[in-house]
Amino acid sequence: MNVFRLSGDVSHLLAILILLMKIWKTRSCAGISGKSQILFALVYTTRYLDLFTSFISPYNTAMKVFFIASSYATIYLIYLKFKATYDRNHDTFRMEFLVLPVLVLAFVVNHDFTPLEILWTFSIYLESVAILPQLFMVSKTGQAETITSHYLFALGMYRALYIVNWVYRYYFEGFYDLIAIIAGVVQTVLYCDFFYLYVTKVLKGKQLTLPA
Amino acid sequence: WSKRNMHDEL
Repeated sequence: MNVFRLSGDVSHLLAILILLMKIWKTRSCAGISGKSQILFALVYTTRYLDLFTSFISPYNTAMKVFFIASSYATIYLIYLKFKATYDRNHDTFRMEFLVLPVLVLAFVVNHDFTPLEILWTFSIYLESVAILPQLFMVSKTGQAETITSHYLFALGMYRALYIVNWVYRYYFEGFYDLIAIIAGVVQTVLYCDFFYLYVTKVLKGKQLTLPA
Repeated sequence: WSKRNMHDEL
């Protein structure tokens, strides 16, 4: 464990807490893409199957349980509890356009052709594009609530910090995992446009609006 | 598991 990975995990945890707070406090999931949340639940479910087979540390297990539980709780809030506030008309990204290519890629490019490893690879690839429905929805509505932009910033920073962690582990532990690194870079690049808007607008107290 | 596949990260 290093400070970059720890701060990445904290940023990830923060993002999830911000999202849950936003939905719970405002009792609304307006502006939130339910499809991205479904994809995240799929990411955690397929990645953390080793929850029962390999124990790394209490921290690792606790975080995995939290990520899985919170992703399903968010889906419950969006599609059941506050479904009247779910903006279905703007959450129109076709998930199958993400899941199918990623599934094929996981079978073609992986470290080990075993079920657990292919599911892990599928999860890594899927996570890199899972935010697209949410970013697509923000571009479609042309704006995002400030709290939602904080959620996206924290979520984007988590994998950006993981990239620094991978550089650190390469130089100090001789460890690297190209699948995770390439997917992580793609994932972070997808946030760049949003990061620019977040820094130039939200941090100056303005509303996050996209040029329609 | 080879070192690379430790998957010790979240």
